Amino acid sequence: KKTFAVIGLGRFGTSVVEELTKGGFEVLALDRNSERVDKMAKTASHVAVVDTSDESALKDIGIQSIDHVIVAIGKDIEDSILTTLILKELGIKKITVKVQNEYHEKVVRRLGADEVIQPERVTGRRLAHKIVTNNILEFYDLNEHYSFIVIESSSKLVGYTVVNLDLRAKYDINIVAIKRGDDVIIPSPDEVFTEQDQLLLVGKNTDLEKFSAWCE
Amino acid sequence: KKTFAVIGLGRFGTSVVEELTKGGFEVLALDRNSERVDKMAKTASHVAVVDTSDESALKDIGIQSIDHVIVAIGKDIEDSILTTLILKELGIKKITVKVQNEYHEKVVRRLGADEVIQPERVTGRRLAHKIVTNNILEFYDLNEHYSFIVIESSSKLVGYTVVNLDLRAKYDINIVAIKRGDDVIIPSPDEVFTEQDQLLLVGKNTDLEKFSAWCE
Ligand SMILES: Nc1ncnc2c1ncn2[C@@H]1O[C@H](COP(=O)(O)OP(=O)(O)OP(=O)(O)O)[C@@H](O)[C@H]1O
Ligand SMILES: Nc1ncnc2c1ncn2[C@@H]1O[C@H](COP(=O)(O)OP(=O)(O)OP(=O)(O)O)[C@@H](O)[C@H]1O
Repeated sequence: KKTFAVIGLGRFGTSVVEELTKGGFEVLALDRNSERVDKMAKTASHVAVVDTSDESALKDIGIQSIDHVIVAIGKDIEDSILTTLILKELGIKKITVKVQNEYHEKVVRRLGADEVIQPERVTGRRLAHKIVTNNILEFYDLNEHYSFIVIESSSKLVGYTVVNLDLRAKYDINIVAIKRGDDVIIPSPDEVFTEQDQLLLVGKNTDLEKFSAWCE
Repeated sequence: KKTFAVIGLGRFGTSVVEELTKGGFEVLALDRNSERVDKMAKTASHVAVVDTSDESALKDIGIQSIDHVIVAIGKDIEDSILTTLILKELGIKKITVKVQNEYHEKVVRRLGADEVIQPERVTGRRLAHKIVTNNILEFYDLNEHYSFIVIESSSKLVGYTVVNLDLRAKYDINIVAIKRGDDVIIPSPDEVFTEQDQLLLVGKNTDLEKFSAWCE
């Protein structure tokens, strides 16, 4: 089984340690701040207080035997870069680095980081994407005879799969998407309807009315 | 169509403005730092330099007409909290707040924020989750006769859908998942195979060999 080390126990590093540990993996949690290391002592399989910009200190804790190291040092970009360089020279097979900005990313990629993560940019994009998708689904107007409606799932639908319900054949209606809580699902034929679903349908107004009537 | 405002043009705020604008929405980009506002002037539909902890300044730029405001102020937790309070009092219908820590989250939720985001914790969890999922798929051993293998997609498979390939009927093999680049896909019947896929299969060793032979 692969072994992991997380360097830098800020919010990102802490989440990685917690989730990997939950997934049943051995995680070595490292930080130069002893308070942060103490906080992780009960969670991680191993911990150590170490300044990772110090190559001999890293060797002493046996980092070379770790398969995948995640560098989660934050503001101290130079420390993050130096740590990445040392890990590469020690032959670590996989290195993931959390980066602060484009300069930071360019440098660590050049040094051989296998993967970089920029949390703010990633979550900003995902929030906006979710907003855009939700809104598209709520206000598309079609022509005079065709509409786009959102209906609440009915108890009559629960348990049906999309393919079994066969709206296309029976009502000439297309299921554009299913809203389940905050998620938007592009349904596959075997998607099963649940009580909490909202169905986004497109079709002729008369057909949509027929189907809504059946649902009630 | 809904209108948006983003307060705080750091990495997170900037991503939200860029993606919402790409999605065709009107976005008002705000920050008290004029350099950051200038950077967004070509992207956002409207910009303004404003200290959002100042209620009259917010009123002056007409924030009350905005449907959804995203508060993306970072280190200045008190400014973020004060801004959230003001927005709530001005009757803004939807408020999303990027939070620094649990204290920050608790306070803004109490003040009525509809949604909070903590980028580092979210991306840390997702990275770890991706690692765990990938690893489970790589080393599950079954019993003496049944194996779990990973095979490269072959040109023979490209264009087939899962349902058309019908491995279950033809070879008594189950496709557990498809690895496409960094993603793991739980395939639906109409999933189409591509050149870059890796197929994760489970079945009797003899059947797996037959299928591998066919692929080559
Ligand atoms: N040379 C180093 N060796 C070991 N740990 C270090 C080193 N430099 C910084 N760290 C640790 O990295 C951790 C994360 O850094 P910091 O708190 O600056 O990042 P952050 O961006 O706020 O983190 P996050 O955003 O994940 O909450 C800190 O706990 C810090 O002690
Ligand atoms: N009272 C305020 N009014 C308007 N803008 C503000 C106010 N306080 C802070 N800001 C702006 O919020 C922006 C983001 O804050 P900051 O850079 O501290 O966060 P950050 O956490 O580094 O951002 P990110 O993580 O998204 O890159 C800054 O550009 C700052 O000028």
